[in-house]
Amino acid sequence: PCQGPAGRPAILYTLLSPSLMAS
Amino acid sequence: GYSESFSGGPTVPELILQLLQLEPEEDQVRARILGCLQEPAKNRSDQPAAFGLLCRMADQTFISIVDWARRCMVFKELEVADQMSLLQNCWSELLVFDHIYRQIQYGKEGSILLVTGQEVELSTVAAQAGSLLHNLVLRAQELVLQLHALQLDRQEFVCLKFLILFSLDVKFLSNHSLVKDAQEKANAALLDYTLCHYPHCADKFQQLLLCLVEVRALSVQAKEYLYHKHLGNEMPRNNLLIEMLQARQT
Repeated sequence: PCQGPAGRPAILYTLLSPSLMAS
Repeated sequence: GYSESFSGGPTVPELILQLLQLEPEEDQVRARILGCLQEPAKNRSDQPAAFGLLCRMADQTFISIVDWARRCMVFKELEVADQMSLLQNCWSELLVFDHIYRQIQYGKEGSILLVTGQEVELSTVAAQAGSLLHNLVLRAQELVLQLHALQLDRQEFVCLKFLILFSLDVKFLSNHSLVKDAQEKANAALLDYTLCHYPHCADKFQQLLLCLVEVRALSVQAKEYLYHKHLGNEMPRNNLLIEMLQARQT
């Protein structure tokens, strides 16, 4: 599973990260 | 910047026009969320089916809000770390405000309209939701009445939503200037718009900002409710809102 930066919500990071969205 | 007024009426600030274009169609949001909710839940749990559905509905509504934010001017120029900081600061307020505006458009006092289009009688909320959620819904309904009396319109709604998104103190962000500029431009656009379109209500701008204070208070109460459900092991696993609740701020 995708890991966000330390202490940050991983699901939100996945939703925002352009490279992850592209894949 | 202002748009040209072809009808001879008051103009609308360019920022607000751009925000109106970014606003998702409620029908499309509803169809997407209904589609998601029809998929079987990945993690079956012991919660009542209705509460589990409400949790998934709230998660999906927040995903729509993130999608809106990603398309917003200024926000889309920021690094992901700043985007996360902004959304971690205001996620619950955006959800509350989304709910509030849906009720203003819906316009019925005795029931509420869910994002899925379902209508729920307040008497049903009172009977089935538990006192914490019932109180939260009633407090939200008071703000709905207040904003309805203030004649909140769609232009003001999109501008207030943008202001909520950019409400974090810039000291927590790496790109201070871009965000500060966005805050100032949105404030100026809202002030100009209200003065131009509601000259008989000179303090509408201040009244609207005061309503945002109540949106924040409601969002704090909503987070307390979520935390209470989390402590009682009543939330579904992998719930996005619980992840937001537990994440470190900024």
